[in-house]
Amino acid sequence: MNVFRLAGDVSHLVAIIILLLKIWRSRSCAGISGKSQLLFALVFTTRYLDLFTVYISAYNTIMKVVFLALSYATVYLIYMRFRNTYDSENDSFRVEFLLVPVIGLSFLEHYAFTPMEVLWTFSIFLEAVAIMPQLFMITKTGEAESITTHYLFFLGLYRALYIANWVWRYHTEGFFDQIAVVSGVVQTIFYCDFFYLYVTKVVQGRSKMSLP
Amino acid sequence: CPIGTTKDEL
Repeated sequence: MNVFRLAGDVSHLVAIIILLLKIWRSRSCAGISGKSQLLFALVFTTRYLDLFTVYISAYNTIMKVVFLALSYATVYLIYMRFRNTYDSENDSFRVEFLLVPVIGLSFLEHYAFTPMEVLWTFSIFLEAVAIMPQLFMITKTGEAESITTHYLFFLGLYRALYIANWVWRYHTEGFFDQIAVVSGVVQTIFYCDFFYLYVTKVVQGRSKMSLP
Repeated sequence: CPIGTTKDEL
């Protein structure tokens, strides 16, 4: 555990809590892609199957359970509790275009051809692209509420901090997880365009981020 | 990480 890794996990947690609180307080999930949230719930489910097989640390177990619980709570709020506010019209990204290549890739590239390893690889690849329905929705509607952009900012920050963590671990422990690093870098690139808009529009004090 | 090592990252 290093400072980048811890800060990365904290910003991931902050992102998820921001989104959950936004939906809960406004009693609405307008502008939120339910598809992205479903994909994130699938990411956590397939990655954290090792909760049942190996014990790493109390921190590891608690964070995994928290991430799973919060992601399922978010999906519940969007699709059950506040489903009348869910904007399915604009959440029209075709998820099969992500799932099919990701499933294919995880069968081609993995550390071992075992169910656990293939599912872990699937979750890593899927996480890299899971935000795309949300970014697509923002592009389609042309705007995002500032609280939604704060959520995306912390999610992107988490990815960037994980890269710093890998650089640190490579130099201090010689640790290098090829699958995680490559897809983590790809994932972070998706946020670059958004980061630019966030800094130029939202931070400069506008309540909504509109696309040019 | 190499095969068999535990995945300690989230």
